[in-house]
Parts: sequence; structure tokens; C-alpha cells
Amino acid sequence: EEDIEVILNNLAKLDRERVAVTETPCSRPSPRVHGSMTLNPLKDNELIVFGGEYYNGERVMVYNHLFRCKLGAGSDKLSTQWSQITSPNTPKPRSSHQAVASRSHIYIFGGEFTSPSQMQFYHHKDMWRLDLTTCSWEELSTKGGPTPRSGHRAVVWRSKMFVFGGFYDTGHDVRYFNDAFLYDFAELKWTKVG
Amino acid sequence: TWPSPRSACGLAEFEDTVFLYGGYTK
Repeated sequence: EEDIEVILNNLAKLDRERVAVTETPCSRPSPRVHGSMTLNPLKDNELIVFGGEYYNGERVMVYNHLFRCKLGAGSDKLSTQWSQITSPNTPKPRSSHQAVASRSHIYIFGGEFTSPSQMQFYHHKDMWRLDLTTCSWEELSTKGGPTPRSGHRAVVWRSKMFVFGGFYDTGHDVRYFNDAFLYDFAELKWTKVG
Repeated sequence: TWPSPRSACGLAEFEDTVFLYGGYTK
């Protein structure tokens, strides 16, 4: 198996070959765990699903798929209408990240990528936001922000994202965190708490 | 006091306070 950073960069290269943001109707996403599902703050009937992973018993696949799910009242149950959004500039595949919504954006931070053999692990420390009016991604500064991690938790507090804990595990080095950070949505800056 | 290191805990915001519960360490 190739080095995990080579695998990730090859996947990112494929994403960059796209030329525009597209949205295509699709069936419901394939099975996955540890993705994020966030209410679209601009709509009262939409969910945005990003990332996650699936283990088929032999190999693990980690996703950076982005889906929109429109909810509607059907005759006997709630109907769902799925579409997949792709763009050239997109976060690398991850699971166990966190996503929160504020005004017209969804912000995602961190998460982990596991190589197909599950022998290598990469933890992200990048922060991205999805503009829900254009469905385009923007990578934000990580200066002063949390170290690479997954399994952290985040909530919106006032006009900030509060992030606590999580872990970093390469197989050789294991660390669990109890640090806390605030990300200011107006200033686009991280501050450590405490 | 400050919570010990942990992952995948519960976190919620309610009326200007952030509440934390549970989680795990290896």
C-alpha cells in the first residue's frame, strides 16, 4: 500500500480535475458511518450530508461525498429527494469530523482518513466552509486552531464554533485531548479557551 | 475543574452555556 499522504493527494488530484460545481439528482447515499448531517440554515426542509466511511469486511472506504436531502411530506411517510454536489475545490475524504451551520455556511473541522487496508491513519486539522448559496467550498486558516484530531465535538455558541476534545492516533502515537477552542465566524479566527 | 481528555463526548449549547457529557479514552 502507498503512503497514506500519497493516497490522499491522489484523491485530491482527481477532485481538482473537475471544472465546476455540479449538482446531480441521485438515489440515497450508500451505507456509511461517522459522516455529518447538518440542517441547511437557509431552508426548513433540507439536510446536508458530508463524508463518512464504509468497511466492507476487507477494505475501508472514506468519503468526501456531499449530498443534499430535500424532505417532503409524502402520502404515507416523509419523502426524501437526494442530490450529490461535486466541486473542484473540496475537503479531502474524512470521517468523525464535526460540522456546524451558521448563517449561510456549513463549517467542518478535522476528522480522520483511514487507508483502505486500515494500516495507516491520517488526522485532519483543516477547517472548511460550504457556502450554501453557491455550494462552493472554501478552506479557512488553521492558525491558532486545534491540532489534527477526530472524534472531537463542536457546537455553535453565539457567533462562534466551540470545539472540545477528540483524539489523534497514528498506531504509534495515541493522544486524547481535553483542550477547547473557539472559531469566530465573523473574524474567521481561532482562539484557544482556558 | 476541567474535563479530562476524551473523544466522542456529548456537547450541547443551551442559553449561553455549553454542556458536556460522557465520551471515551482508549
